[in-house]
Amino acid sequence: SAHKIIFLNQKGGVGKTTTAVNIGSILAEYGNKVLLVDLDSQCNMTSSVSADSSLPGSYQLLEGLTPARKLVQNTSVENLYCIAGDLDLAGVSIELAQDESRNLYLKKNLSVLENDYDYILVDCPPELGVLSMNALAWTKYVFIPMQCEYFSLEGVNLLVRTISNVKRVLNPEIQILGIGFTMYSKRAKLHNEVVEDVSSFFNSLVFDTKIPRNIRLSEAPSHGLPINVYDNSSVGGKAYRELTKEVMSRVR
Amino acid sequence: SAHKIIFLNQKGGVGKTTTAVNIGSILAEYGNKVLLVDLDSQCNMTSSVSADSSLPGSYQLLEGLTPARKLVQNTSVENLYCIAGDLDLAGVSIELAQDESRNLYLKKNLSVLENDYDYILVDCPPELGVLSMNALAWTKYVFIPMQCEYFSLEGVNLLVRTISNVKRVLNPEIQILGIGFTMYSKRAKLHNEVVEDVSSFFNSLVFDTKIPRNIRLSEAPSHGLPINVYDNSSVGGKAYRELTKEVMSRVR
Ligand SMILES: Nc1ncnc2c1ncn2[C@@H]1O[C@H](COP(=O)(O)OP(=O)(O)OP(=O)(O)O)[C@@H](O)[C@H]1O
Ligand SMILES: Nc1ncnc2c1ncn2[C@@H]1O[C@H](COP(=O)(O)OP(=O)(O)OP(=O)(O)O)[C@@H](O)[C@H]1O
Ligand SMILES: [Mg+2]
Ligand SMILES: [Mg+2]
Repeated sequence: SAHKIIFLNQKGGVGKTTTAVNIGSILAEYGNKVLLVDLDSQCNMTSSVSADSSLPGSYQLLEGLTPARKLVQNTSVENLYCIAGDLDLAGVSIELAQDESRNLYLKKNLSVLENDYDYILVDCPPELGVLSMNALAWTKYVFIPMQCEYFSLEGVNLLVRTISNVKRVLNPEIQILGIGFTMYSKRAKLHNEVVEDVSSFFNSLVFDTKIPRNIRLSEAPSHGLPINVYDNSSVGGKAYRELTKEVMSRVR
Repeated sequence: SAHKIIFLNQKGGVGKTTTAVNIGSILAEYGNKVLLVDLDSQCNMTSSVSADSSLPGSYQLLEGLTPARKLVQNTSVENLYCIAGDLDLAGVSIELAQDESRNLYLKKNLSVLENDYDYILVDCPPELGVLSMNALAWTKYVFIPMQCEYFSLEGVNLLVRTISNVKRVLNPEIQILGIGFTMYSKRAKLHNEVVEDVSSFFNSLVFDTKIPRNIRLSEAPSHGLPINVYDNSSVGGKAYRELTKEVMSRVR
C-alpha cells in the first residue's frame, strides 16, 4: 500500500508545491510509481508536470462521482502521475460547510488508489480550511516545508497544534514526517537564527538537508518540468535528491 | 474620507503583508493618519507593527458587535493604527457560508471609520474566498503585489477577472491601483521575462518601482517594526519610499 504524504503549511509561498513536485519526480526516477494530487485551486502542481487542469481532477475526486482511476493523468515524467487541480476547489469550503463529514471526502475517494502506487503526494493550498483538513484526515505523513523567515516561524506552532488535534479526533495514524527548510541562504543571519530556533525546539523532526535558494527551481515550472528533468545537476536538483533520500529512509 | 486600498493576491508569499505594512508606515511618516486592518488569521501584519492579536480585532469587526473604534490599537509607529488579525478568521468562510450577504460584513462595519483616517489599508489572506471578497466589496483600490515568478504569472489573470466580476456585481467603484513587483532580482532572466510579460499586457497598471529582494525587509518584522523605522536607508527602505510616492500620486 502506498506511502501517503501531504505537503502543508498555511503560510503562503514557502515551497509546498516545489517540494512535493520535485520529491515526487525523484522518487519516480528511482523506479517508484508515484501519484501527485493537486488540492490547490491555483493548480501550480499540475502545470509543474505538464498535466491539464481543464480536465476533471481533484474537485471531481472529492465529489466522488467519477471513479478515481479515470482522473489520473500522465505527466512529463515516467512513473509520475497526477490528479489535476481545479479552479472549483476554491468553492469547496462553502459548498461543504453544512456537511458534518466535510473533512472525509478525500479519504473516502482516494483510498481506492492506494494499492496502485508506491507513493501518493498531496499538495495543499496555503490554509488550514476544509481542503487541508481533508488531506490531514486522509494522510499518514505530513511534510512541513518552511522558509527560514520570521513569518514562517510564527505559524509553525499553530500548524503543529492543528496536526496533534487531527491525530486525537480525526486520524490517529497521522505523524509529522519532518520539517524541511526551503529557500535557505547560509549567509543570512536571520535564516540561521530561524534554523537554530526551530531545530532546538523540534530536534530530529527537522530534515538535515536544507534546500538553498536556486533560480533554476523557479525556472523549471515554466517549462512544465521538475528539477531532476529540467536541470538535474543544479544546486537545487542536488539538494532535492538528498532530501528525497531522507524522506525514503523515514517512511520505511 | 479615507483612501481605501486592499493588498490582494491568492498566490501565497508574494509580499502582500510586507507591502501593506511598509507603505502604511511611510504614509504615516509623511503625516497621514493611517489604519491597517489585518484580515489574515496568520496575523503577520499585526506582529509587524507590534500590535496584539490576542486583543479583539478584525474578527469582531466582521461580527459587528463591538464598535469599530474600540478595536483600533496603537502601533510601534506614530500616526499608524491597527485592527489586529485573529485566529478565528480561519473559520469565517464556514460560519458565513449560508448567509447571502456574507461578503458585505466588512463594508457594513468598517465604513464608520472612513472619516477618521487619510488611508485605510487591508491585508488579505492568500485566497479569493469570503474574507477576500469582503475586502473587495468594501474597497476603492486593489494593490496587486506580485513576485516575478512563473506561479505568480499563472494566477494574475484569474485575479484580474475576479476583480472585474466584483466591479460588475458587488462594487462598481472598485479599481486596480496597480501591480507592484516584489523580491525582484535584476540579474535573474526569469524575473525580467515575467516583468516583460506582465508590463506588455498590463502597461501603465504596473508600478515603475520594483521592490528588490533585501534581507532587511524580512528581518524588520521580527523586531515588530516597518522598514522605515527598522532600517530606513536600506535598499528595501528606499524602494518602498519610491513606491509609496507612486501610490500617493495614483490615489489623487
Ligand atoms: N529553493 C528555491 N529557490 C528559488 N525559488 C524557489 C525555491 N523554492 C520555491 N521557489 C519559488 O518560490 C515561489 C514559492 O514557492 P511555491 O509556489 O512552491 O510555494 P507554495 O508554498 O506552494 O506557495 P502557495 O502557498 O502559494 O501554494 C515559487 O515561485 C517557486 O518557484
Ligand atoms: N523584498 C523582499 N526581500 C526579501 N524578503 C522579502 C521581501 N518581501 C517580502 N519578503 C519576505 O518574504 C516572505 C513573504 O512575504 P509576505 O509574508 O509579506 O507575503 P504575503 O503575500 O503576505 O504571504 P501570505 O500569502 O502568506 O500572506 C516573508 O517572510 C517576508 O519577510
Ligand atoms: Mg503551492
Ligand atoms: Mg501575508
